[in-house]
Amino acid sequence: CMEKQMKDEL
Amino acid sequence: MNAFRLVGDLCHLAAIVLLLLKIWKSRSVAGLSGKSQILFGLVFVTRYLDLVTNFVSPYNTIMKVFFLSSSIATVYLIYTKFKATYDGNHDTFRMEFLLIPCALLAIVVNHEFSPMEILWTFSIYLEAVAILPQLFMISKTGEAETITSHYLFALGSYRGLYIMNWLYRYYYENNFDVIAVVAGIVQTVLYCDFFYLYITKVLQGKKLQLPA
Repeated sequence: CMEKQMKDEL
Repeated sequence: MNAFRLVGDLCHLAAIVLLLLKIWKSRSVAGLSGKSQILFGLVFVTRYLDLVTNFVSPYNTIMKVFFLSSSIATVYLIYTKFKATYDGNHDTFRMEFLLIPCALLAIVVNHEFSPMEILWTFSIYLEAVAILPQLFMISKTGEAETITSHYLFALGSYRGLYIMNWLYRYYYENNFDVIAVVAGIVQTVLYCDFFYLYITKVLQGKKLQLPA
């Protein structure tokens, strides 16, 4: 899902 | 990685370095809210639990380590080394009024009901309001040292730049996280009146004084 990619942010 | 997020991270880094510089050079934590720094420390601890399990990039790991260590060091400086200069009488915002609602909201509104995801969501909600004790303290003392206002400006700008980063990622990477975006907007809005004072006062060379 899309949110998983957001865990590349600080 | 895009320019908005990189500049945002550098603003965040600058804010933390500015704060440490202020404390170290003036040998004082006067005007600083220890409670906000504790909350920021908690934000980093609950957000970077995946520091060792989820490697993203050398940049990501180095920044996480720096943010974690510097926020813990800042709390240490305020409550032990320079405790004598800590203005506890004006740092009276009740942290539980932030911690409990953020914890409850993180349990109810999240992407996935798992410990890591709930802690990450909690850190996102908490970061949005962690500056409130500091802003509250400035409103009580009626003023802030110039370097403290530069710190706040950099800190407020970082999440504002992240909003641009999220817009960019939405349009070009079809990537969107409503929780991070809504909390980021709330966080940036909380700085607006400070931004106004900073631009109209501090950038004119005046000290940051709140209208009495």
